[in-house]
Amino acid sequence: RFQELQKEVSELTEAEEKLDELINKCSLQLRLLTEDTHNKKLGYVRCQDLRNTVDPPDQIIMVIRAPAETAMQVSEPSEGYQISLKSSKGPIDVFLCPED
Amino acid sequence: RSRILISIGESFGSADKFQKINQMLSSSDWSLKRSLDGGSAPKPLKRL
Amino acid sequence: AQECEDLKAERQRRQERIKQKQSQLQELIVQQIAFKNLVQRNREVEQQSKRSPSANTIIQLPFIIINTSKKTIIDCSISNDKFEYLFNFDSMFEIHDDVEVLKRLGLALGLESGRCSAEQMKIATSLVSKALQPYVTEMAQGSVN
Repeated sequence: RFQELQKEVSELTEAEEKLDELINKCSLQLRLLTEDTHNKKLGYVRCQDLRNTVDPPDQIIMVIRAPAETAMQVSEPSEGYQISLKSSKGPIDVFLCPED
Repeated sequence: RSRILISIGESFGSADKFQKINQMLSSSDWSLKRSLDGGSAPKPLKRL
Repeated sequence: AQECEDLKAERQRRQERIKQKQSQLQELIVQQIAFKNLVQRNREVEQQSKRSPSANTIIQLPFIIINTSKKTIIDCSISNDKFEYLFNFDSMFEIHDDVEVLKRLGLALGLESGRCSAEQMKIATSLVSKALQPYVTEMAQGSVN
């Protein structure tokens, strides 16, 4: 029984190491992809796209573009629906998605 | 417990951080309570 | 017997970690495919219209969106340097990030929910490296953590 368990655990160890390697590889691929100049320029959505993703479509849609590591704090509803944003690396852009 | 603090501004963060927030917001009976007692809109808790 | 118990606990811990890491890898694969499809789509649209869209009609990644009913009253305070914002809503809202928007636009080809047509699966596997293709096939056939 002990040897059986030992074998199982070593197989799981191998499987986990393989996953770690794939996760690192995939994270690197994604970072290179999103940081590529051309892709950066083509990495956008249109206002109409945003309207197509909310249900019902005629809602207020607020878009927030913030520098990296901006802190967002959302309060527990019992304290009121409150969101605070605090950036340390630059101004935060907030705008409403136009209706049409 | 009364607040969720996350970091935004990076590309492609982990998906589930907003799921937790949306669950917290939609699970609240706060709006229900307010509509029951006919309360007016909440006073802003604090101002910058 | 004690050593068997310890090994069983170790096996349990590893199985849980592997499950969590499989989810993480699946999310990374979905994000990679969605982003590649977004870039491809925008490139084709720009080639057809022979021009780039005007800056005020597009939203560059990364972004997040907050959507709420049109009846909601939003009280907003902004610091002079725009480094700090404070929003008070009088009703419920939702927050989504750019990846969620791409998924809802169908750019992840249904992989995120394991509902993929054969054609979409073919496209998805062609968008990732060989090492990741078995995972894409698995996800396309519904085994999404």
